[in-house]
Amino acid sequence: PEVLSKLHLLQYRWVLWFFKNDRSRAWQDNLQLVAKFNTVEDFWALYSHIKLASKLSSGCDYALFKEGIQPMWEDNRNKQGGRWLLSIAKQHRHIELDRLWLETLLCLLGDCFEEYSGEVCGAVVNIRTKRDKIALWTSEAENKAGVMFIGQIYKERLGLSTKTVIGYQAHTDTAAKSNSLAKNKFVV
Amino acid sequence: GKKQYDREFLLDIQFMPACI
Repeated sequence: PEVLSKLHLLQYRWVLWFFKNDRSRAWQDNLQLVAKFNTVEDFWALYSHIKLASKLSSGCDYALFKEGIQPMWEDNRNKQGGRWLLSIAKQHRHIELDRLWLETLLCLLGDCFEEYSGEVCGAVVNIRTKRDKIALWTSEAENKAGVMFIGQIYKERLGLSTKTVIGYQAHTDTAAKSNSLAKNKFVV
Repeated sequence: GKKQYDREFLLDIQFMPACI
């Protein structure tokens, strides 16, 4: 009990997922649950043990979601939702990708979105040949006040310049446009 | 109460010795 009382509990229990693209298997079979945690200490133990995002092979993802929410559009908590999306050119992978992904994780774990933290579902980093992506997923794309509040805090926390614009897309729009980027519903 | 932690606090804990 004394040891437990010294650990720093998080507001939510989180689940880290790993996706490795293997075209011979169904999409869901390529998704693996890595670990669950609900303390700051357990997060760092896990983070220190796994590869940095920039060291993953092309086609791999990490996803961190609240327990009970699957990292896919089809989940009930995601299907009306959307994502704030960062697209990172390959030449910035080794400078910026790991920093931006860690900042994203710290936003989630620190519960930094105030009264809208309940809207946040999780985040995903996709490692791809041309451009990597980091996305913060929220549960209700029509909740403009919540989505905009989260986007403004997120952009500030990432340290992006005021000239940089990031967009939010509804998952329903992304799903309908699998070969090109969906239109931005909101920008900050 | 709510467990909100700012980034500096979270980062500090990364390097704290384990409480064992």
